[in-house]
Amino acid sequence: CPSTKEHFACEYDCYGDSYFADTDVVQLKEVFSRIKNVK
Amino acid sequence: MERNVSRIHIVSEPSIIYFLQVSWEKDLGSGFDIILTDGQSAWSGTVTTSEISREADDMAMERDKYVDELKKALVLGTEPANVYKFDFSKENCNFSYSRNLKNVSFILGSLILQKVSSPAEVIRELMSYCLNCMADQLAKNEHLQRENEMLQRDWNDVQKRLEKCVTDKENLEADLHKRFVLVLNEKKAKIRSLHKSLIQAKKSEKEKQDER
Amino acid sequence: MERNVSRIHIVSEPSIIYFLQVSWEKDLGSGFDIILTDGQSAWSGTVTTSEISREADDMAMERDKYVDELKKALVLGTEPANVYKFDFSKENCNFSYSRNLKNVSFILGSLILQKVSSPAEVIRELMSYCLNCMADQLAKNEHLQRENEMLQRDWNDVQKRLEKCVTDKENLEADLHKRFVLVLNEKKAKIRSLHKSLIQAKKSEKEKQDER
Repeated sequence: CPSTKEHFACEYDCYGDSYFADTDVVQLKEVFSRIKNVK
Repeated sequence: MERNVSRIHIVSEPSIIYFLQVSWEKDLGSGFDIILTDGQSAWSGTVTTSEISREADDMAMERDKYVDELKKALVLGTEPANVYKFDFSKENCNFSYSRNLKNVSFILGSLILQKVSSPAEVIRELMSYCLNCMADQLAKNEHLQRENEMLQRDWNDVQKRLEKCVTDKENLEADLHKRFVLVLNEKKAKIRSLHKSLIQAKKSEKEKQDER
Repeated sequence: MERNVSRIHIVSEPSIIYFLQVSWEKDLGSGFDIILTDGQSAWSGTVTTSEISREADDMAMERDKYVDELKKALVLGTEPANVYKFDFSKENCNFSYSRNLKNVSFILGSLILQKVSSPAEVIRELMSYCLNCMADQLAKNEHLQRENEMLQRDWNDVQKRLEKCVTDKENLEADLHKRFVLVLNEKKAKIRSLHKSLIQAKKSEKEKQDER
């Protein structure tokens, strides 16, 4: 729903990486794997 | 000129080894020379291209197929021992070569050889040829051996470099990920800090508004 | 049993090629047999281990060094043609082998050979041995050739894999950087947005304060 969408948009970038929570190698690999058509 | 020396057995003298040298220019089918020796005497002869054609006709065989049979009988020596037979008569110097097929012999060809007046010279020449072949082959083999050793060393070298490349690739990937994580987490710390400041600023404003 | 056949020239008959077969068990220094033939006649003889020791003593040479000289003279055939000389007398069957050193000949050894009663058999056996060696060498050559081709293919294969690994490594690095930049830029955009919001909040508070 729009509110959930808005909440996630505040918390995560469009690749699913959190703006606030620190990342690690495993999570970063997951984020990278979601990126399609890298230009 | 091409040449081949082989060991043969004569049907009428099975206990004696004879040596047969066949030599030809370019192609056996154009005609060939024969030298036969028992290590003491030597006989020589020639089979011309027209004689080959005639023999092929007599046998009602295609010329090319007949020449292939001649190669197998006189040169290649790859067939089992009883496929081709040779006979030679010291009395009339008739030399013949036959093919065995289902226990029936078909004479492939025959010729009258001439006894060589100086067999020692012929035998020396044959042995010289054999020693030359041995030396050539030995040199070729030594060259191939060295080449093989070099190829093996090169392969080992490239294989090591491949293993290093694979390891480097894995290390690069791990290293980049670690660096990326450090940089991103710095940015996230900044975001958290700014977010906290923004919330604080908004809270402070609201408090002041409430005071008023 | 080891064997070697070589061509030699006899000093007293330089125009004729002779063939010298030397055979020994394990080590030439333990004694060896000689067969000499001109393609017509054949002579044989033996040099015993004690005769070798005696010759070495007579020459005041270390036995091992003397045996090395014998190898070079009678077996290896790698020295230039004028380093070792051979002589043979058909009259007294004396066969000798010498070393040339600065135009002086030193007899390394000599022996009386026995004329072989059936030289044809000896010559046939020599030629058989040569043909066997040729066949063995040819088989070895074919094996080495196949091995060579296989090593070449393996090298090409591993070289291609290395090139691919290098390319993959470069592509991986570029790809990871691109992905990282996309994610990093999201964080930077967020930082800019928060920063802008914070400035706006502070500006708004100041304006309200000024109004009051």
